[in-house]
Amino acid sequence: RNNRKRSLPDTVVDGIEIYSTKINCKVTSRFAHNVVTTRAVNRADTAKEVSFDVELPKTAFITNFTMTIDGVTYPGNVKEKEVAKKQYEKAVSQGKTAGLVKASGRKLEKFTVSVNVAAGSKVTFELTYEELLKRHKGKYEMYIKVQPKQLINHFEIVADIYEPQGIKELNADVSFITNDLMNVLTKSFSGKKGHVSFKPSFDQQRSCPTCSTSLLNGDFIITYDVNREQPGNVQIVNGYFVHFFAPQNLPIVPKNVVFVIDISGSMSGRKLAQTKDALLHILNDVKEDDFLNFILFSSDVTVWKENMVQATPENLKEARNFVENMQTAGLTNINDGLLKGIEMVNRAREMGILLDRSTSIIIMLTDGEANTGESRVDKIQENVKNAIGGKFPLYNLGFGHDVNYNFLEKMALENHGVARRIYEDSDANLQMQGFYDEVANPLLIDVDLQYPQNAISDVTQNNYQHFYDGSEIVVAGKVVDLESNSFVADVKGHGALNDLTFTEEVDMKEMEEALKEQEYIFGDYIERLWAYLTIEQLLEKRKNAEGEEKENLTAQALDLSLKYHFVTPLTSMVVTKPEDNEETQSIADKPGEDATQLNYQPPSNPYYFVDGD
Amino acid sequence: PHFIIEVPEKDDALCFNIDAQPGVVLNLIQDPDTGITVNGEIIGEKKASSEPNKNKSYFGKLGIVALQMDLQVEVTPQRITLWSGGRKSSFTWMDTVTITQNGLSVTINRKKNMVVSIGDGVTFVIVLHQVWKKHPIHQDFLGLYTVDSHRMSTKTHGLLGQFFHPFDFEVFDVRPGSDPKKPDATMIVKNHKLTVTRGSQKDYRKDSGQGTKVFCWFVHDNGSGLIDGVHTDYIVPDLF
Repeated sequence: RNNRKRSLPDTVVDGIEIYSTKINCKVTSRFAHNVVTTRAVNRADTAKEVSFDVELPKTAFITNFTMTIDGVTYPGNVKEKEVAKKQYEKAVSQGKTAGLVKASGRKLEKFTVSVNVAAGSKVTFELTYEELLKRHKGKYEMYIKVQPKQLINHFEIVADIYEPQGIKELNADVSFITNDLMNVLTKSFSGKKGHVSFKPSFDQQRSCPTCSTSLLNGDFIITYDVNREQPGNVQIVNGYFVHFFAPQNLPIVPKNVVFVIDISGSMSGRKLAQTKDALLHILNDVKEDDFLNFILFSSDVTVWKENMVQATPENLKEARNFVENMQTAGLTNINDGLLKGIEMVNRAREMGILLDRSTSIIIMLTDGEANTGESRVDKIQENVKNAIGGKFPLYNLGFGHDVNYNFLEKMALENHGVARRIYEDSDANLQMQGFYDEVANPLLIDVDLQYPQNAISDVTQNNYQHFYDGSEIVVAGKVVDLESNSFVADVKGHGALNDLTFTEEVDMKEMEEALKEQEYIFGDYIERLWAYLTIEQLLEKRKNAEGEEKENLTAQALDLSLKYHFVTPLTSMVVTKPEDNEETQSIADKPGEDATQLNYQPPSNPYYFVDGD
Repeated sequence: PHFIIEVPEKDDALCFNIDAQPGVVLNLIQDPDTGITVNGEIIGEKKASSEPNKNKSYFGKLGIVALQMDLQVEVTPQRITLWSGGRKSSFTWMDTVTITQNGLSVTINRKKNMVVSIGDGVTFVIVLHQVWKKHPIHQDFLGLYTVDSHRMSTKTHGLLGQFFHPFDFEVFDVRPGSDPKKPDATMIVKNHKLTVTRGSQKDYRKDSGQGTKVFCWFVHDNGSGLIDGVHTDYIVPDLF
């Protein structure tokens, strides 16, 4: 066998030759449509298993998957999760449950499928996924994980970006780039179009001149931003509109930040050291107009200062000293820690300590579950919600694997904040700082995006407590009054110094004409963008809802997921594939935040299923 | 820049030009009581003409200060910047935005004009005049219109501000001028006897492209005799 292997070219590994892998990305108005296609052939004398692995962003929805074996196509079919589940009851009862999609690391999900291919047969895998690229720190980022298992005859990544506002900058960062590969990475942009291409030759893929292993292993990240001559941009196509809003050059609204930090015993050692490191860096970035305080909780609650204090140089020096001397001990009293922080902000506002035009936020960091004081999560949620009363957001950072993340997420969402995982890695301090940077620069508060009442319907979320510098608010909806010539969008918000109303007026006829020319690339993207955003927001609302409201939200999200063929936490994609001369089926589910991380073993049985919701 | 002074009591208007070198800052309005000052910086054409007296000048930068509100507004054909308590907000002429703050209201109407209202009874309109970007000679410039000044004090001065108070003039002896369409006349104003010419200037408040013709008596020689002192008295060192 060894002799035979040596005689085969490098393209063939264990009898399988992968002769092309193409990752084709089309981005239109931040909405990315990605197609990953791999073609392989079984060069062996016997049937072989060919597997197809793709890591895609957690924020993406799979929309299609097909396998074509010897000209016969086996398509994926998106179904309601419960319906799909019934088909697998037998497999589930036998314990043969492994999904096609697994959570993989911080940002990714891994889609894996394998199929037996007869000797001499060809197979083509094609996976399609879509996502709305979000703007962070002034850039949209498209992340592609590159990890082919072997050298590939034709490997390419091609991204075409079309942005009606015009592209301001475009970059591609490749973690495995070498001087040789630099020549095959091209990026260009002009006006509204941008293009990135990466086509290494067969030999350029080798990890060394005589190696048969691939050096293509790592991150391929495309970042770009659009021109912002105007604070907003409204696009209308085929009866759907999208409004992107990101004003610039506004002063930062002063903020009042209370850090509520878990110093229970489980935080000892590296976690506390990383927390201290992050807080010390954050203190360097605090602006003098800001107010702050620290609340530490374990079995008890301690405060740095009795009241919120301004971030004067003297106070910051004292704060650094306080942070450096934090010690861990005891249990986890989340309830009292949070209530103390909320009370502090409320009292400071009532006493007039805080600036009138300022915004308050509470950032809690914890690594565990409430296990002393009030430990019933429902009760803590209720207490926190009542104490905040919708006046300011709560951000929860969940540190490590043991944290009750669902509880933190639900509590953050019902208080207009978000929850983030802080992964217990060497860069946990950078993750915390990164989160702080995102919320450190509010430019507007109480942002309300208004549209002509009778002309639109099914609008996505159109009011936000904050607009942060470097981010972007996206609102989409249906246009019902297609006869009207103009479409006016007003955005009202409170800035650091003044109240602002931005007005965006669009001549619908003119826009239609302008976009007709671009239809080859535009198509129904705004409609799909609207569907994606609507589903995403319905799913988020659903996390907080109970009873009938939850049922309604679920029904709406499910309806749209099925209509637009999105694999969301409510749907599964059933993949039918031939195995041993009989057709069997597999399932692609979207794993939730709580799904098991990685450690995925390719299943040996053709029945795969897991409920990742 | 050309100045037009409407005199409603006479149902007529006076006008004059001020010619100054690029970079010169002129005081247009100054009211020590309300703390409002408006200054304008002169720009010329892209390329200066070699012929004497052929160089036109415009306002390329306007600065508005409202001391009592701790507010400064700087307007150029590219950008609008507001400082309030030393903190800066910046906008472009591509924005359509209304900014309100304790009695101040600034509305930018995309690529057209902006309206600045300071308290009740002081409103300025700044008009953006855009020319073709690749024009070999002309460049974008600004116009300033006072549409409400009734809260400005009687101490208000400046090239425009001095005319916020009622004043009288008389025109007589209308006679043919060097241009048959533009008769000359004699005007008595501020105790000066001047030779003026009937002409017209344009008001761009409503239509920044074409403008509306305003007939006026043109006072020659940088408004000599009509303005208090001479025009160089209004040169100030800085925009703010």
